[in-house]
Amino acid sequence: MGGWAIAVHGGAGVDPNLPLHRQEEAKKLLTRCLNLGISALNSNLPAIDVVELVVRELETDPLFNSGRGSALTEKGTVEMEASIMEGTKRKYGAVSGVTTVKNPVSLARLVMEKSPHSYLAFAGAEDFARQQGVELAENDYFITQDNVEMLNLAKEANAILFDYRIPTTALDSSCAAEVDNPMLMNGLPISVYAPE
Amino acid sequence: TVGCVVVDKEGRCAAATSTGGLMNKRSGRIGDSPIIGAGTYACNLCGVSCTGEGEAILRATLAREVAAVMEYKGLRLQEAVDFVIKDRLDEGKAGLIAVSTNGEVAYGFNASGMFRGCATEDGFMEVGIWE
Repeated sequence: MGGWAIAVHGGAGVDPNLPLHRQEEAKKLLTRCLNLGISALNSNLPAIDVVELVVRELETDPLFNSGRGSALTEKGTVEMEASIMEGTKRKYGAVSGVTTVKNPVSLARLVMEKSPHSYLAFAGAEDFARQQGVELAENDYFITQDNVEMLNLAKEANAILFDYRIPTTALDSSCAAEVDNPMLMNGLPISVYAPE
Repeated sequence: TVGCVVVDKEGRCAAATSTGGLMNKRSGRIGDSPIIGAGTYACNLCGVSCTGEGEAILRATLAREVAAVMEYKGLRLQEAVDFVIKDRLDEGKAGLIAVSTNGEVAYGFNASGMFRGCATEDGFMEVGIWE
């Protein structure tokens, strides 16, 4: 039997020209979440509690695409989804289409432990959230200015973007590459598109 | 999309994934993150959390695939991760993190970069974005 191990992620598909300061912000958040998980593991918390604890932290911080800071639908709203699974008995819980739940991963865990089901979505998930008394917020709590700008870019390009974090329009010095190579497609920096 | 995978001192694995989905997605669209076996999976061998193009991850049942090749092909964790990223995604772009019940940690991605961090009890710790 080995010791404990932990890994976290904040999304794949990163714009190669992401400004350095945003790269540092991301690394700081990842390190903070790792340390949160490590101290929980050293206090003998079970794995299921640790993954929930760490993902809640990631949902609450607006930097990555989840919880506050979630990507926006074509209507400019937020529809979040999450799941959690524990390996020993392979129990799991999942939610989709939640719009007011501050920590969707905790609602997913309640589905696993407090309901006869494994997956609740949209209105059913929202009703269950109210029954369970989880923390709620208006939909605009989850919407950040960065993502409103990203949505506008995506609409201009008539594109669907996954976890790209493209720099805000005011390019700063560390985006020199972009300025030197302003190759655009549909008015967007070419780096926004998934490599073909 | 964000995720966390953990194996504790008792060898129990767990995985969790949470997301807002795709920017400019249609209302009602469901991705891989809440679908067990696609974006999230945990069993008595490993715990896996995926991110990237949800539709590709769904078609590949990517998270379960890692456990399956460990179970049926006897691959170690990093071999299993490398195999599914290389051979199961077709043209899709994705990344994943994984832990195994014997305390290993692994990740892999074919997209341009993945925000990730990992640590083990023997003191190893790494935070990165690029290859």
